[in-house]
Amino acid sequence: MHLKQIEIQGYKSFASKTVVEIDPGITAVVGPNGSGKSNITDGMRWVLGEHSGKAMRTRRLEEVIFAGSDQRPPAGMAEVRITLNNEDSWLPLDFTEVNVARRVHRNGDSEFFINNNRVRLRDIQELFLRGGLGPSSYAILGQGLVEEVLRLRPEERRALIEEVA
Amino acid sequence: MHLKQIEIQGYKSFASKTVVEIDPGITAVVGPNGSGKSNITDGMRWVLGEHSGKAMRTRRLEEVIFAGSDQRPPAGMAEVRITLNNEDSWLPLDFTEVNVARRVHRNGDSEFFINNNRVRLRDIQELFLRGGLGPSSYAILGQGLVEEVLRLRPEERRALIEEVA
Amino acid sequence: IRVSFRATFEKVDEQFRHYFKTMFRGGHAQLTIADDDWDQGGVELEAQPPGKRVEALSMLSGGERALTAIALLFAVLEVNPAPFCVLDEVDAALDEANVTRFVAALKELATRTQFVVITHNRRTIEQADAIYGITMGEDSVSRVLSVRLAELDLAE
Amino acid sequence: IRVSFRATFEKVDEQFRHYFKTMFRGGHAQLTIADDDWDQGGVELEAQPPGKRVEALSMLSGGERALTAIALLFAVLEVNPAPFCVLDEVDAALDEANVTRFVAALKELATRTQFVVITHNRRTIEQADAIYGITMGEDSVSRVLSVRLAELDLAE
Ligand SMILES: Nc1ncnc2c1ncn2[C@@H]1O[C@H](COP(=O)(O)OP(=O)(O)OP(=O)(O)O)[C@@H](O)[C@H]1O
Ligand SMILES: Nc1ncnc2c1ncn2[C@@H]1O[C@H](COP(=O)(O)OP(=O)(O)OP(=O)(O)O)[C@@H](O)[C@H]1O
Ligand SMILES: [Mg+2]
Ligand SMILES: [Mg+2]
Repeated sequence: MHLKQIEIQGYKSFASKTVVEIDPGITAVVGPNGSGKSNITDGMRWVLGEHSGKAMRTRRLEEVIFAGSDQRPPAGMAEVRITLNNEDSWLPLDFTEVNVARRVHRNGDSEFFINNNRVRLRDIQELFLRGGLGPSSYAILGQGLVEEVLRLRPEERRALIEEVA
Repeated sequence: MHLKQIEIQGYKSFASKTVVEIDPGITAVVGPNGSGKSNITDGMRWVLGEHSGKAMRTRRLEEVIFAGSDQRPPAGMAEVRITLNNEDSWLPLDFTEVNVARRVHRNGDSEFFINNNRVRLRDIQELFLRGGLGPSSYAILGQGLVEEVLRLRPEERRALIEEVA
Repeated sequence: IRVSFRATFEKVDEQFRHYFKTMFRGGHAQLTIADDDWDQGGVELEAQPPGKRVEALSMLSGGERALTAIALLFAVLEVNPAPFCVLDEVDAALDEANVTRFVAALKELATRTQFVVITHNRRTIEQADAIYGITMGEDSVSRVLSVRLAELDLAE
Repeated sequence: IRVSFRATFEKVDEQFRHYFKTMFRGGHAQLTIADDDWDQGGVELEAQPPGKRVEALSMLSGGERALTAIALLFAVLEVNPAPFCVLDEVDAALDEANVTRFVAALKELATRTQFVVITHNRRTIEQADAIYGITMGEDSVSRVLSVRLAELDLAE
């Protein structure tokens, strides 16, 4: 499986629809302080099923919706959608291409989609958990968190290895 | 008052006596990872009276003594000494030059000196506390701690402003 | 103590607003006393980079947080200049434009406060009056290479 | 589950030792199971940079800690290659020599895992297959400048 595309709209500072195509290999993301780079990392963790506000740097989950600026009104909804090439059937689904989406509305309603079919949060979490890609997995390392693994208690490190097994 | 010199011996990775002369203005300290830069910061905080092991990145205070390496035996003592120009009598002492030193021996004994006279830890702490230079003052910012002031609780931030008053 | 706390608070707040606007080239920041209780109240901190609607400090980026904290440190140093100050990689999260602004403010404060700045950042090193290189020998012992001259040719 | 935990643990430990030696050019690191209790025991971590006598992880420097954590992450990715991995400024604390070693290991792993790497580090950017620039407009909205070609002339 590999990642083909990330689409972000109304999520954090990405008020307008933004599409990032990802090739195999190494993709570098650069830009000034505060430009929105870590918001992309947060978006990835969010669409994979992250449900902790602290990990999203917010107090309430609706705070991920574009809050507006001096020149633009707040958004009514946040959506992140990732498109994956599943030719190797890494994801236990019969599709060669899979897209997973998550939305949240101002009123707090959340929606989750796999290939445009509405599913529950748990369905997305279970889909990715299989290979260590759960929301809090080692595969998505937020800013300043690289040393976290050294600060973990031994039982927590054990859980990390168990996730890999 | 200004800092004229820092002498370190047997403290952390500075097994041999090392002297750093400091001019007015900005002095940059550079070097590879693990070369000993932050050990100088720790040494400064230590000589000013820091007594928390966590701030020194050690569990017991004797761990600041050079622990030895494949090629050198452990040191028996750690000492940090700073020399200050006190022509403006910033320090309430009748000396135009003041030197402050701290030692710790393998057996846990500590010694403190002001101009080579033996004093107590409290004497050093009180000497510097006057102007916000206490061991945990804002004037010595350890690695990774710049954002600490944003994480403080409001009462803790109040204590910071009180230290300045 | 009340006079001096309130007077100090107001001076630090005033300087914090100034340094924040300088470092962010706009925007707004301030300190406030919780419940207007000058005797016991805690100090709250607000920071709004220019044009944005930041609802909580946690929404700031890594670099914005470091820059906001530096603005507060510089405000405190302005109000009560410590004779010397040691800064250990405070510029690590900053991009090149923000490092340049950080160093410009540092140079101004350096007329009253001596700074020892540990950094990997070329732009910070270039502005220093003296440079010390620290090396770790084969024997795992730290040594100082005294390179007092700031015109060291920085390989990049 | 017991077979697979122990088998996985031993593979990750073996790779951790390997990546640590590569990143530090020597030294020794390992994972151990507390009290040899394969059912419940926690995982302890030891790391000794070459030549040094580190008595606790807290004695490591900022860059050494980051490099040790990266070696463990790479060990896990080696044993169970996640299809993609997002790294947000994991190279911030590293000096130039360590960044070069980090990127060399990343390129090897990139044959099996796709990486999205957020960085301010020129040496990391130079090795990328594609580069995306993110900008914040006057209206405080993030936009993507698609610069897919890696031969972008990096001003430095
Ligand atoms: N819900 C939201 N609505 C609008 N803007 C938001 C929202 N959440 C976060 N932001 C803005 O996003 C910006 C932070 O973005 P981010 O953390 O991605 O920056 P970055 O590019 O990673 O920067 P750095 O290099 O400093 O780490 C902040 O300025 C914040 O105001
Ligand atoms: N008591 C001690 N005896 C011997 N060596 C020690 C002692 N305490 C710490 N060290 C060594 O000092 C080194 C760390 O030094 P320091 O934290 O100053 O590095 P640094 O130059 O700040 O690096 P970085 O750029 O990664 O932050 C470690 O490798 C550690 O082993
Ligand atoms: Mg960031
Ligand atoms: Mg350091």
